Amino acid sequence: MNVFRLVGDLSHLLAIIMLLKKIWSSRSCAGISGKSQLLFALVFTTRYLDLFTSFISVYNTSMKVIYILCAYATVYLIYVKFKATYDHNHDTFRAEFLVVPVGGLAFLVNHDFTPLEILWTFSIYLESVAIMPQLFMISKTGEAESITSHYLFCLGGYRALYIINWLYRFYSEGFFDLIAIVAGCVQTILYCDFFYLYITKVIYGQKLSLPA
Amino acid sequence: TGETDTHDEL
Repeated sequence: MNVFRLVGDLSHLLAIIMLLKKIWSSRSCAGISGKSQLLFALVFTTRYLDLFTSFISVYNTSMKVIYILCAYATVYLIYVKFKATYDHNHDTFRAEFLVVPVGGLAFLVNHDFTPLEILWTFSIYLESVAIMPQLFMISKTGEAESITSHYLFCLGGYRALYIINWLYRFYSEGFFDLIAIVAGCVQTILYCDFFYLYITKVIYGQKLSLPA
Repeated sequence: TGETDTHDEL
């Protein structure tokens, strides 16, 4: 464990908790893409199946459990509890256009052709594009609430910190995982446009509005 | 290549 990965994980946890709290306290999921949250729940489910087969550390196991619980709680709030506030007119990104190619790629490019490893690879590839429905929704509505912007900033920042973590691990212990690195770079690049707008607008208290 | 069989990252 290094500081980059730790801060990255905490940033990820903060994003997940922030979103869950925002939906719960405002009792509304307006502006939130349910599809992205479904994809994240799928990412955590397929990635953390090793919860039952390998124990890394208390931190690792507890974070996995928290991520999975929060992901399903968020999906539940969006599609069940506050579904009346779900903005399905703007959450129209075709998620199957992400899941199918990613599923195929996971079969073609992976470290080991075993069920757990293919599912892990699937989750790594899927996570890199899972935010697209949310970014697409914001570009359609033309704006995002500031809390949603903070959520996206923390979520995008976590994988950017992981890239630094991978650089650090490569130079300090010769460890690298090319699949995670490439997917992590793709994921972070997808946020660049948003990062620019966030830094130039939201920081100064303006509303974030993506070019429609 | 330094790849581990168990993934120790979240």
